[in-house]
Amino acid sequence: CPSTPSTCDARNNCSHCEPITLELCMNLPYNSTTYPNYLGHATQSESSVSWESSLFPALVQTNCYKYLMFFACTMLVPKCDSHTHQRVPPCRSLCRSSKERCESVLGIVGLQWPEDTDCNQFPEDGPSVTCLLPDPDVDECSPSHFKCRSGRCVLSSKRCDGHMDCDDDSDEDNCGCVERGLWECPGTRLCIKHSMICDGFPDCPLLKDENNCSVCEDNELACNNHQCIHRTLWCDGTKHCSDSSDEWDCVSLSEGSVVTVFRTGVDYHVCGDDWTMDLSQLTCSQLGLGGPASVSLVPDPPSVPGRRRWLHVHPDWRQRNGSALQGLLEKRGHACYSRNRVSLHCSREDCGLRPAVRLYKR
Amino acid sequence: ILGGRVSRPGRWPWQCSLQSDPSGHICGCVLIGKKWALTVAHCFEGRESADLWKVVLGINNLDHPSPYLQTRGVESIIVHPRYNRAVVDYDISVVELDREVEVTGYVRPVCLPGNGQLPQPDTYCYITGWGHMGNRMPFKLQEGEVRIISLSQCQSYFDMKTITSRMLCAGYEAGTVDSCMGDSGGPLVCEEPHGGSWTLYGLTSWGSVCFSKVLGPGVYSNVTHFTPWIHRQIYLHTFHLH
Repeated sequence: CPSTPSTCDARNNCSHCEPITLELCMNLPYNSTTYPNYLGHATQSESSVSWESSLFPALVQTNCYKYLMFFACTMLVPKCDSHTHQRVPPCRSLCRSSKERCESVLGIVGLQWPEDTDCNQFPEDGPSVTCLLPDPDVDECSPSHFKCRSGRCVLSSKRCDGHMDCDDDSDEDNCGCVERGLWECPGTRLCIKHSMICDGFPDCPLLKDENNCSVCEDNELACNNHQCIHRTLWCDGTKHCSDSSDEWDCVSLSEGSVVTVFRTGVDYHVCGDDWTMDLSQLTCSQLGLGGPASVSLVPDPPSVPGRRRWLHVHPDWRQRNGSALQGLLEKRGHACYSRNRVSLHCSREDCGLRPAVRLYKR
Repeated sequence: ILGGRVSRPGRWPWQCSLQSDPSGHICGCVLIGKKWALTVAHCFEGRESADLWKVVLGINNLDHPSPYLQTRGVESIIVHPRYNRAVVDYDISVVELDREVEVTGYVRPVCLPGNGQLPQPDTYCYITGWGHMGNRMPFKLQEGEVRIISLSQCQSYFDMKTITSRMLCAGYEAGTVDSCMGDSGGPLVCEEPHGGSWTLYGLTSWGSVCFSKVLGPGVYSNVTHFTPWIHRQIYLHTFHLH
């Protein structure tokens, strides 16, 4: 039982219906399947990288048989009977028609019809037999294909690629994003799905699909997923954005390797008065830079008197086990007495090195 | 690995084996820190619980325990939130070990690429794993040298599927050296021109049915694309901000 290996034993009936996720077969007149399929694949994941899931969509383009893709899908993701949880086979006539019309096309390029598709294993259609035949309105093309006006299927990737692939050139008609039900990244001709806009993942160049997604108040900052949270909660060591983005990139090493913390929406320097080696270790580790190579306290230049923003090491920081550096610092009513900033150089731990080859005297 | 050769013990000290009872080795993985490894998301389909897994490091022959062997349980599995099993996109997972490994000559992490650092097409890199060899599963770790292939050229081999920027292709048109079932999650590493250190650019993800007649290059998760996400996950889990 691939889904529940721990409870599977020989007495259990493992078959169950699951939603079809194989992209090739998502426009079938049924939406649940059961495994193993008729090609011996144990899961939809296995089907998705199988030879057959490459072969059939390629063959569809030759127009060898109108219902080839439907047949292929009945093999790849067999219909699941909701009562018995057993797979429903294609009818023998569908299998034979597919094979008769398309096997010879494969032969031209030296490929063989899949071995597991012996049509005799499938039942003849009849009044008392349950097997699958295509309706006249079944989609001839898979969701990975574009249907030409002529009815032929060509790969979706060939749509609007500047080359005529349909016999009637219809794959190059109406090539704007809008016409294809997509969204055009501003300034480019790249099209993305509407669901990708403002989802926290940049898909367009210059993050254009993630701009202007938040309407935050002046006292708020926008999370990566476009939630708004109060500025005072930003980089305080506790997550407030549901994607934790208010605690990302809070600590950096600015010019001169000076430790800088982005708190409440502005940059702060860290007062070196109570700084320790443990904090240096924590900072380098948090930055993914290994351990500290050197640490020094550098005087604040006198050119900016009174304007520097300071954070101080919290007196109880040692009790806050497992916190990031920004959670161990606090604002105080006074400036840094020593006016020393923390300058830190980190050294990455060794990586990517192989042991030296041993020498054996001959 | 198809068309590879047996690897010398210790030559790839970041290679690990992701194992689950009762089958043993299921996927490859790659050590990137004392407590962190990478593998691909599809290895965990139907087996998402960390308790089911262990990570074995410092091993060459799966059938013979090595004196350098270290075994760790899995503390947590972080599958990329955009992983799409239908088209095998965003196929990457970060694995947190239950305790740090001891860094030795046989167990040590590989480097992650810097921002935007990608291997150039036609450079030669290595893949490793205990996956199928075309006629049998090996006991000893196999290694194979593969050529990096541009995305546009790769797309021409797989016109049924979209090769996305989250993927990297390597291998040969004839499929002479390629990764195969059981290599998933294992490394594609390239030696840096200066300094001799090795950088992880890919994780074995998918390809044609590697022991069939339909050949072509292998497709790997593009680690460079995911480097910021990987660092972020390690940071969030280390500091319990999740």
